[in-house]
Amino acid sequence: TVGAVAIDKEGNLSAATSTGGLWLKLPGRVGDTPLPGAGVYAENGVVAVSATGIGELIARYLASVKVAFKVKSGLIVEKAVEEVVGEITKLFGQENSIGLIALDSHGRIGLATNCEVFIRGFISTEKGPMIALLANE
Amino acid sequence: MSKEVLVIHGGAGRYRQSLQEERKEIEKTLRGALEDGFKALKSGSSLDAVEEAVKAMEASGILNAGKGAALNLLGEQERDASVMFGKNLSFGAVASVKYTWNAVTLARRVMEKTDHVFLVGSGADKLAEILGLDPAGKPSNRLQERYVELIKMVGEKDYELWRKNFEVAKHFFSD
Repeated sequence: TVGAVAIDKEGNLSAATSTGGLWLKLPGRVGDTPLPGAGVYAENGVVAVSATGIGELIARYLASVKVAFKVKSGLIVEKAVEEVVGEITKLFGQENSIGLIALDSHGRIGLATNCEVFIRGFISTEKGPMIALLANE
Repeated sequence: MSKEVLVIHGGAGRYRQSLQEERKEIEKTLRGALEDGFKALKSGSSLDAVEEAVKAMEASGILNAGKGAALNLLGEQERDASVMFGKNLSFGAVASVKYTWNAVTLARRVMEKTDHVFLVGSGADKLAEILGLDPAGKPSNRLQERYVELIKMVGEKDYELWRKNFEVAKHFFSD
């Protein structure tokens, strides 16, 4: 799965996610990627989110809109994504199951995962490009 | 006036040795996606930026999307994608797309050219064909080799992503 979140000079937030799904999935299987609030979410003034991982778990937990609820309730975006990753890990008891990228309406970035590999990057008018492949990089 | 920021991901999961062999190509893909996306961000909207960045990663063939999409049980590529614009919560998504590798652009077309938010399967493929999106080629040798390797693991009941599929999956194969 691949994804992107962005904020433009007018403050509009957008998100996109795209995937081939799981290897050896049954034909017709769909995970979280195309579901609003699960694999993707964007709301001006709040946050843009893109998710990756085991789609069945992310879909059931509606991970992306959970991040938005937390940001809306005043949590900073870094904490919001960490909390959602922690909740999914605890609820389903599965490491290596989710990665989240998020951007709030001030352009602050949130990155969180329970995976060993988390392929990611960012660029802004002030910084970057920065890229990393392993979660601990 | 907001600062312009673009963040991307190329997937997450368990560490595999092949990551080291593919590292350079993945890093090149990420840099290219950031470059294409930021160029679009400077000249257009955040929606253009996320579409261009994801399209670049779909085109690479090295990540699990677009040309590099994982193969399903029958060795086919079925792609899912979505886009969302925060200004008015506009949304477009596609699923089980075979016709084109560029699923994210098709998702944006659903958002902008139809009254729907989600098209799947043959309907999504028909729209891709009508709108002239780039047809998907055959999966790469790298993907086909991985498929054979995994089918063998399934045969040895050594496939961690399956908890129940073993029973139903065998009915998908005549022998």
